[in-house]
Amino acid sequence: KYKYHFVLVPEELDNEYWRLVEKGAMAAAKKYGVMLEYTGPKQANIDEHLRTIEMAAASKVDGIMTQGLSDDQFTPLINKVVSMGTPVITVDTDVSNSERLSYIGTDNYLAGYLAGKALIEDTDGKANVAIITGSFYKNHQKLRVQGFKDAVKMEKNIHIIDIEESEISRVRAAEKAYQIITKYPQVNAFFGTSALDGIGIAQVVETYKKQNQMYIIGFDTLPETLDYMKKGVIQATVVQEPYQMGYGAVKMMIDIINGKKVPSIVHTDTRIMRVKDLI
Amino acid sequence: KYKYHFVLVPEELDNEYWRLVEKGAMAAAKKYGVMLEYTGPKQANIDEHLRTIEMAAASKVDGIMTQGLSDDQFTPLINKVVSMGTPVITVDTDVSNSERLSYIGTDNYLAGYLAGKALIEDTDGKANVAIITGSFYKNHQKLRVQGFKDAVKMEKNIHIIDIEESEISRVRAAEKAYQIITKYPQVNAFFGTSALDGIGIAQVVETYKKQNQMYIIGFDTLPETLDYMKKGVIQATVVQEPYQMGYGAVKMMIDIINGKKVPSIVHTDTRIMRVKDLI
Amino acid sequence: KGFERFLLLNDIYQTSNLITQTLHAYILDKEDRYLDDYLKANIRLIKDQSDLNKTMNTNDITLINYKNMIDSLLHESDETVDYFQKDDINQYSNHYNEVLKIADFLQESTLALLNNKLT
Amino acid sequence: KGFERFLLLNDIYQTSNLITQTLHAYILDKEDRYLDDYLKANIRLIKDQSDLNKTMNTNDITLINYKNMIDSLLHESDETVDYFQKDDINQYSNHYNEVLKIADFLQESTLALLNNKLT
Ligand SMILES: O[C@@H]1[C@@H](O)[C@H](O)OC[C@H]1O
Ligand SMILES: O[C@@H]1[C@@H](O)[C@H](O)OC[C@H]1O
Repeated sequence: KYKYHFVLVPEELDNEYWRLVEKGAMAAAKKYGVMLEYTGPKQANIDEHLRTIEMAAASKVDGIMTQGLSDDQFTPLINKVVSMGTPVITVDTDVSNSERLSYIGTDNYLAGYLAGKALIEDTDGKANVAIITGSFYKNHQKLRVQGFKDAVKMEKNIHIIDIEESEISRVRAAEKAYQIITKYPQVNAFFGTSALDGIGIAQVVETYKKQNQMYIIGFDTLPETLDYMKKGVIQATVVQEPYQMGYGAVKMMIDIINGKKVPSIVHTDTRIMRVKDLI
Repeated sequence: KYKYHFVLVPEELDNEYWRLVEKGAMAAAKKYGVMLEYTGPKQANIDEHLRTIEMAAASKVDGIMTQGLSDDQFTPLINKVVSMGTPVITVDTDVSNSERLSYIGTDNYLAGYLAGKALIEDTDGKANVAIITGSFYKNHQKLRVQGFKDAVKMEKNIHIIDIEESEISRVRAAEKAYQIITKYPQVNAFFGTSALDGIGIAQVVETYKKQNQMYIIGFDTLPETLDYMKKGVIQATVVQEPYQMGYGAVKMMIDIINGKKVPSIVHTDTRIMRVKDLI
Repeated sequence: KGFERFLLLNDIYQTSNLITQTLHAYILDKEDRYLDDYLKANIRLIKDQSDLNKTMNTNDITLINYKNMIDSLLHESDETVDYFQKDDINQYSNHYNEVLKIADFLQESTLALLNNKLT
Repeated sequence: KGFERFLLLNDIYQTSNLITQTLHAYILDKEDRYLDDYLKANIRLIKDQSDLNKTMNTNDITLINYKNMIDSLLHESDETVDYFQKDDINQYSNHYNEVLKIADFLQESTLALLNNKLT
């Protein structure tokens, strides 16, 4: 019935962004006769993530698609799994110095850089910005923050006031946004670097009726982010292609198993979307 | 039937040293009408250890007895649990800057220091020593290594050649001892800082028939360590009182619950034992 | 007898999941219908807990812990709603985190209890 | 039918624990009687695995993984014994670590399978 058995391991099972990655992977799985398992931590947790990869390898699956969240923890495991004969593709977040066979996902440094340029343009180079990031330690979030910093570095009137961590949870992002607004009243702009951060920030900004004084740029195009954009609470967002990542990963894995050569890095599209682009 | 419900969380469930701590705690529990649960990680693992403490607190136990393995991870959790009303006593390993009500166990710095002095005495101040420690990150192991280093610091002819980690597993300790012997042939002495390290080292030294050229000082008085001492493979060991720790912890917890004042630190005995003391 | 217990433990397992889901929906969207759902799940868990007290012998230590964890879950979820309605983000965020953790513990204990019954 | 499966899954759970214990004893004490105990547990697990193939439908993904994990456990434990008898400490230590990990996975999957059967 099935030709292959693959596993896709997300950062957090019910995160809406990852359900889109899953959707893409499932579509390809259906088309090419793949039994696809979508399994991973219920709440973002690196130990559980690694354990899920090890369990998949012990279950003798044909291929594993996972993020590479941190070099020092993921590289040894990915290398072990690949050396034991199970191909690994990284999705959304890469560990480039590992033996993973290919990476498909956003160029995360570029995505952060574009966000920084958008902020400069939209605020005429004048802003006190606070960043809420999914994690201080994970590769993709670090790259996004770095790209953003490099983009605004030369702007004398753009100051980064604070950086806080949300553990990719919307409730935590809201909590941190509230703490920042109370502690640093001079903040007039926010940058959220993972899918639910912008939504958490917007919820707080709206509750405290500060949407007219606050510029927000978020990540991804989840329905709630688009709603906040139409309401004028969020001004811009960084677009990624989660469905393509999932679909492409499955296709490439099949190519790998059939001995075809695949590119080592496949960067999916990333660009800035503003309200005017929404019509 | 029972007056109290306590939980004792060991570093590793079936580690022979911890079964002695359990024995002492069970003896006191029987005497004072305590339902004692002995539960924790099957293999040493800090996340599982913390989770066990959280589950005990959620289960509304009357008292929790646990090691305090690392400041940054254990202190916030112990403080949260104590502030929610469940008393915590640390056993064997302390986090002194936390809200734990009392510590009962070895003075781990002193224990390491005594081991260092014993090595100087037994080798006439001349040795190339390798250390195998349970963990680089856990408080008690760090203190033992520090104490040892301070004791031998002034000795010009005592050189510490290498330090490796065993994750308190005998198989790992043997593996590291083997690697050290092959990589550094000049090594002629070993110091094992946790209960199974000395045994792992002795197994390798005996297999490769190097017992006449190698000085070994270990930790604890498990039956196998004493056997190796009688055979002359291990020359000395640091004695702890695991049974007393378990027994004393239960008694003190009862005192705490009954509003009695208990000392903040109770150091159980520690001393050096050599073959001649065994008769 | 054995099977009745299975079904009860399973129901508790499902209801504690339902509590976290309805709570999550209520915090995100603040709509009253999610609060209703949450309250219904909450009452159901209280009922299941009292059934548990009637049918299962209380000497088993896993079971004693299990019942107390249900109490902790009910307490933490009520605190989450309270502080959410007072707009105290720091507090409701922390209590909600506790709810997620305890629901996880309950899940693990349900499986352990199911397994105990078999061996 | 349901109960027979429970007993079989439970037996696998117990036997995989037995394999880690006998293997551990053999590595520590090198006595032949522990090797015998290990080999007995090993054969028992192979027999349980073939019973599993006969009685349980193979479309369930958890079950497919489960059977493959049993294979992985058998393979890693054999490697441990091989390298131990060749006195290759680096190798047998690593394979033994894999055995412990996979036994843990099997334990988790047994509970998940037991729970699936109920819901
Ligand atoms: O990695 C994911 C990221 O790409 C997205 O933006 O936010 C959610 C994360 O899990
Ligand atoms: O903490 C314990 C230590 O005191 C003993 O020496 O070795 C085993 C450890 O778990």
